[in-house]
Amino acid sequence: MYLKRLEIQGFKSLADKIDLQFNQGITAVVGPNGSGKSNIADAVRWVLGEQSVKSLRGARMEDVIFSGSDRRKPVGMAEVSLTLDNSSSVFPLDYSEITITRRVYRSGESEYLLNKASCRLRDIHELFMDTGIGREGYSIIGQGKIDEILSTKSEDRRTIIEEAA
Amino acid sequence: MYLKRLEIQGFKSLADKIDLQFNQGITAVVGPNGSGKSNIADAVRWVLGEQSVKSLRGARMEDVIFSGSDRRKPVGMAEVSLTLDNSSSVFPLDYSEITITRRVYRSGESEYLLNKASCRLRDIHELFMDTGIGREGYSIIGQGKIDEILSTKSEDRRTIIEEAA
Amino acid sequence: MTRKFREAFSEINRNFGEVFAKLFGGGKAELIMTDYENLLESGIDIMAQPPGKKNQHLSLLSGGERALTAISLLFAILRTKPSPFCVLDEIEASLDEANVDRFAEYLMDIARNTQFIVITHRKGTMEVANILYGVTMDESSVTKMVSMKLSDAVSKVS
Amino acid sequence: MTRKFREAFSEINRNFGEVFAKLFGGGKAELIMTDYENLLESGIDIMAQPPGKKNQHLSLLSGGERALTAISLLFAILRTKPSPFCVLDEIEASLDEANVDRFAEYLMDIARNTQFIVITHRKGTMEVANILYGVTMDESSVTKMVSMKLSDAVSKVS
Ligand SMILES: Nc1ncnc2c1ncn2[C@@H]1O[C@H](COP(=O)(O)OP(=O)(O)OP(=O)(O)O)[C@@H](O)[C@H]1O
Ligand SMILES: Nc1ncnc2c1ncn2[C@@H]1O[C@H](COP(=O)(O)OP(=O)(O)OP(=O)(O)O)[C@@H](O)[C@H]1O
Ligand SMILES: [Mg+2]
Ligand SMILES: [Mg+2]
Repeated sequence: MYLKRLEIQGFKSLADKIDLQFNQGITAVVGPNGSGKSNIADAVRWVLGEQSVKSLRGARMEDVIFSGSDRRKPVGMAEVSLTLDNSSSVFPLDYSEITITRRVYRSGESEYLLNKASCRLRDIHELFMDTGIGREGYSIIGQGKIDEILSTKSEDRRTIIEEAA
Repeated sequence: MYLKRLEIQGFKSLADKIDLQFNQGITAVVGPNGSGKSNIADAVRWVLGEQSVKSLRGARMEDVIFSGSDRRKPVGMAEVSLTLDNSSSVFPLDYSEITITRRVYRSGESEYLLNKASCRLRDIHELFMDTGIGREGYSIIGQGKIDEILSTKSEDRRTIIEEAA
Repeated sequence: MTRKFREAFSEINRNFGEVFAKLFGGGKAELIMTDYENLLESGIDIMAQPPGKKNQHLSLLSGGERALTAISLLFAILRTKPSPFCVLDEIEASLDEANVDRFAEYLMDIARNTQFIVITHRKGTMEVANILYGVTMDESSVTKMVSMKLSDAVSKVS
Repeated sequence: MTRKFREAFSEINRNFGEVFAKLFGGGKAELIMTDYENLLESGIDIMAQPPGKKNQHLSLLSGGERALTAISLLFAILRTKPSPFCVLDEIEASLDEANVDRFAEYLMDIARNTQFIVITHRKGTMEVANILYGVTMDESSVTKMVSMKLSDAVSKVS
């Protein structure tokens, strides 16, 4: 099971649609300071159901919507879609591909979709439970965060081992 | 007034005497991971009177004494001497050069010298008061610490401006 | 439960020691239970000793040594329980060139079982990537992707 | 006291805006009193807006943008109240090559009034140094100094 595709629009600095395809190897993302690389990582974290604005470097959930610039007006919605290969049936669903979509509007209203069908955030959390992806564990190591693996308290490290057990 | 010379022996990984001369320009210190560069910065912080073991990355003050390796025995004392030019009489002393020395023994016993004459830690602190060097302000920015300038609380920033006033 | 935990612990511990020695070119590292009498609640400490050096407090390690130790532990956990994919945002920033090369070589090995997306500024890491995506900000401060050859990307960082 | 504070504040503020615009190639930054009614106790907030971008929370800036903003503030304070010497330990680690070059150029300017000792892995910074000290660990894990030419040091980091 692997990440096949990431589509981002209106999320942080990615005002215009970005469509990234991935293969099973190593994909490197490179570019100058402030160009949007970590924003792409934030988009993955967000579409997997991240609820903490702080982990997304914002002050409010609305901060993930493109807020405009000198030359561009703000937009009204952020949307991220993540497509995963399911040919090994890691997900208990009858599809060879799973696409999850998350949208948020300035009103604060959110939408979640699983293969284009509307669902709840909880369904997305449950989908990833026990797959090793997303909110716990180490599937996303943010910028400046690698040292935290060492400085967590000894009780927190225990939790990490328990999840791997 | 500028830093002329730094002599280090027995301090952290600098078991053998290191004698660094500086001019008034920019001096770069380079080398591989773990070679001792930040330890040199720690030596400057320490000789200026740093009391917090945490700022020196240690758990006890004894951690600044070379503790040995596979092939070298530990030593019993750490000593650092810092020589500053005083030709513009920034320091109210009748010398064209000021050398401060700090020693610590495994017993925890410390010695402080000002131009080779024994003095107290407090004399060293008072010497640097109002010179913009040392414990407050920005004369030493440690590794990984530049971001702290932004993340200090807004009251702490005030203190920084006050000291510059 | 305790037996599953103890097996995971001992496997990650063994991996940690191996990966550490590989990335550091020697030395040893292990995880240590703070309370062996009480495995159900014991915390876990980290011991890391680069080659030739004495066992000291983790805090005394250099910036690069700490990063490489953390990377060793991350890889050890991924070896025991591979994540389907893993996004790494500049985790090798503190490493010198020699350590980046060892890191990149090991990344290739672990990537056989885990898909990696790495955000990086480092040549050594770029050189082991199968795909390279270039990111740039256009004149309206909007992110756009640019096709990027390895040679262009590498020349921008050296 | 309040007047001295207000003068220092306004001078550092002006410097901050100038250094920021220089290092970022544009944009604006300023220090903002949280309570103008009560200068004796007011806290101070930081506003930073890279060129072309909208004014947003400091936390939304990228790793490199935050570092460059912090460096701008550090240099602004040093311009107002030069420290006789200043030791910088890898403060430009998060900057890309273009930003390192702007940082190094500005460092040369500020170094006319403050002596700098910079620990660095970056070519751009090494190139503006007057003296280069090489540090290495010998086979007994003891630090020793090695004479180093700029060309050797630079080849090790690129
Ligand atoms: N909601 C938003 N609307 C518009 N721009 C935003 C929004 N949120 C963040 N940004 C911009 O995105 C930029 C940060 O992008 P990001 O953190 O992805 O950079 P980066 O490529 O990782 O850079 P670095 O190499 O410095 O880490 C900032 O300049 C910030 O102003
Ligand atoms: N008391 C001590 N005795 C012996 N070695 C010590 C002592 N204290 C620290 N060290 C060693 O010094 C090394 C760290 O050195 P330092 O932090 O100066 O490295 P560095 O050159 O700054 O590396 P980096 O580029 O990774 O930041 C560690 O390996 C540590 O074990
Ligand atoms: Mg980033
Ligand atoms: Mg260091």
